[in-house]
Formats: sequence, C-alpha cells, structure tokens
Amino acid sequence: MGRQQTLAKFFDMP
Amino acid sequence: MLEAKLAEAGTLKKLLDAIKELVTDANFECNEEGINLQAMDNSHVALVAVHLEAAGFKRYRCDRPMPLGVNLTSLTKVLKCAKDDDITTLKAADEADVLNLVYEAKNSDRIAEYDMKLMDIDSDTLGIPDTEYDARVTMPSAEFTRVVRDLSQLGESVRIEVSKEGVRFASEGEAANGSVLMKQTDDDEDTQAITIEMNQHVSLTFSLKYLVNFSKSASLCPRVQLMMSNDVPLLVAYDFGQGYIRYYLAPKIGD
Repeated sequence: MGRQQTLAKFFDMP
Repeated sequence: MLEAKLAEAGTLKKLLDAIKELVTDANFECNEEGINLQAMDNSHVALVAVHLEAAGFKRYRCDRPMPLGVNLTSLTKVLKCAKDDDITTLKAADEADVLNLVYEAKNSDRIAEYDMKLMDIDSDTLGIPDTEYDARVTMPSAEFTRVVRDLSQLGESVRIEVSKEGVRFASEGEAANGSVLMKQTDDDEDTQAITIEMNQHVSLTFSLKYLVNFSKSASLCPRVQLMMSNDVPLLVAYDFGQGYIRYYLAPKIGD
C-alpha cells in the first residue's frame, strides 16, 4: 500500500 | 570532561528501548546544555531526536562539547547490569575512548562500575525545517501504542486522517481491514483526553512497523503528540520532564 518515501526529500541532508 | 548523574537508571533504559531497534550506533552529543542524539534508521525513512536537559540531572557538568560515539547494543547490555532505581553516573574524559558508568544502589552500599568502549561515528546533524503543522493530536501514549499494535496485525500501513470528527487510523490487510476513530474529548485537563487542533483536514499514510517502534516511548511519558501536514513527515513527540524524544517518519505515497 503506497510507496515509501525517504526523509531526504524533506530534510536538508548533509 | 563529562559527568552526568541521573536519579534513576530506568530513564536511560527506557530511552534505549525506545531507539535501539531504529538505530544501531549514534553519537551522544554532550554540551553544557545537556545531551542530544539525532540519528536516522538505515533506510533513511525515520529519524529519532533525543534531548536530555542538563537541569534534569542530579548533577551535570560538561566543560566543552563532545560527541560520545555509542553502540546502542553494547550500551543496552551495560545498562541491563543496573537496577532501575540505581543512581547512575556517566563519565567521560576529553578525547576519551571509553564511557564510564557507575551504578549506586539507593538502599544499600553496592557500587558497580563499568567501562564501555566508545567508537568514532561519522554523523552529520540533519537540518530539520521548522514546520507549521496543520494538525496536532494529543492523546494518551498507551492509546496510541494500542492502536498501532492492533492495526499492525492486519496490514503494513496505516492511513491517519484528522478531521473535525476526530482522528481516524485505518489499515487495509489482505485478510481484514480495520479502522479506529478517536473523537476529541471535552475535558482537556484529563490525562485521558484526546485533543485535536486543526487548520485543515489531513490524510497521510505511514508504515506501521515504524509507528510500533516509536510507540515504545510510552514507558517514558503518558502523553504523545502527533503533528501532521499533508505530504510532510509525521512528527511523533513525547515530552517527559527531563527532555524529549521525537520521531520523524516519511509518508508513503500513492497506492
């Protein structure tokens, strides 16, 4: 059910 | 150097229980304000942030900022050697490669001392943007634990919907579907209250596996807050007197 996104899209990854 | 004396080992044990399945190694960043930890799980889907305030310790001293690289499995083992109500002191010298833990029994003369190896961990702190959330749900943490555990029996994901009606948790599985609606209660002061603050209707889907993991923090705090906006990570926040533990979870999209 649905595709899991990662936090990279939302947070400033170093 | 760091010297941090906690009234009870139990607090640290519960904290470790609440993060050790998400993260294996983490830096405990110590500074004069307290101890912080921020780490993502391997798949970069969830992030946990812990803060322990200096004022929450019986005694706290940290002369300059220092990261303590800790293997959480090892720390869990060393903490198992403490009784929950042991007074616990964490000590580390500057540039040290060991963390010293001392457990003092409350009602006897037993003093136990352990040294645990520290490790170098490359970790950069992520920038978490300040977010104005469209919905905030505050509820008893035990209720949240129960809902996510129940629904995790049925399916992998849960849709969380916040509306004027209340907050609805719904899961679809191969064999069964389920949904739990929790309505806002009238009395905000009640510890069992469910409070909903909402600017707009939100509906998001999350992996239950992670939420079940987060819900282990219920042992630290009787209340939990869920902060949500459409298409941004969920924030699950547990504020206990001495600090907080916050989890961020990226949503799932599409069907």
